[in-house]
Amino acid sequence: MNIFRLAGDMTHLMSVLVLLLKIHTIKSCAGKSYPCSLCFILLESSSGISLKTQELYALVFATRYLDIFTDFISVYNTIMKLIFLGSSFSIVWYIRRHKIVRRSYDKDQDTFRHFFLVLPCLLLALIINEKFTFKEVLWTFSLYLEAVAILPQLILLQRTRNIDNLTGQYVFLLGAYRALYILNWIYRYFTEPHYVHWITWISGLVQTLLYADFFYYYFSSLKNNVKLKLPA
Amino acid sequence: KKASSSKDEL
Repeated sequence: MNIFRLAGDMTHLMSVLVLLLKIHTIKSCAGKSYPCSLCFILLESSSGISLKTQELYALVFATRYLDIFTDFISVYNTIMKLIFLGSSFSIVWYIRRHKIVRRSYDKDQDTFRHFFLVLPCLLLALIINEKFTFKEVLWTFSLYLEAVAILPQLILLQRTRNIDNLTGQYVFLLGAYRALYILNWIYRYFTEPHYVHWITWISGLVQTLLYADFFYYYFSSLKNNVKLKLPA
Repeated sequence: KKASSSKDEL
């Protein structure tokens, strides 16, 4: 474990917590008898969260952590896997099923066919992998899928007029975690012999590059202290 | 020693 990887995992955890906070805000808000102005805004405007991306991430964790009960690595590793599995599936459940949260989900805008991401990633995992075994192919699939899982969310953000802060923070933290992982891979490459994993590295690089334009608009909105806006 | 795999990462 190195500082880059720990920072990466904590950033990833933060992104999940921000999303859970956002869902909690929507839930608690709608419970009020009188719609306060914030509540009204929250409930009327779409939450800006893409269910498609959340479903893709649930699939990423489900196929990435197949070995959670077979290969024990550390308490930290197991706990974090359980947190990511539990949170991603519960977020999908909230947006799909929760009587209040699902009202803030704008399915007419979140139209990305994530099937078009799942199939190519699966085919690619069948062709390019480190070992042609069930677990290894699914693990490789989860790497390819995670690289593109943010696309429905980024496209939804372009369509969403005013991106609220929590959603912007969520996407930023999600992009930042993989960027920190790249530093972790560089560190491990120079400190550990035989540590070479092209598939992981290239997938992680592609994933981070997909956030490049978001990072640009995110930082310029911070610098100019204006609302985050992605060009359509 | 098992080649340090990236499976020990999340």
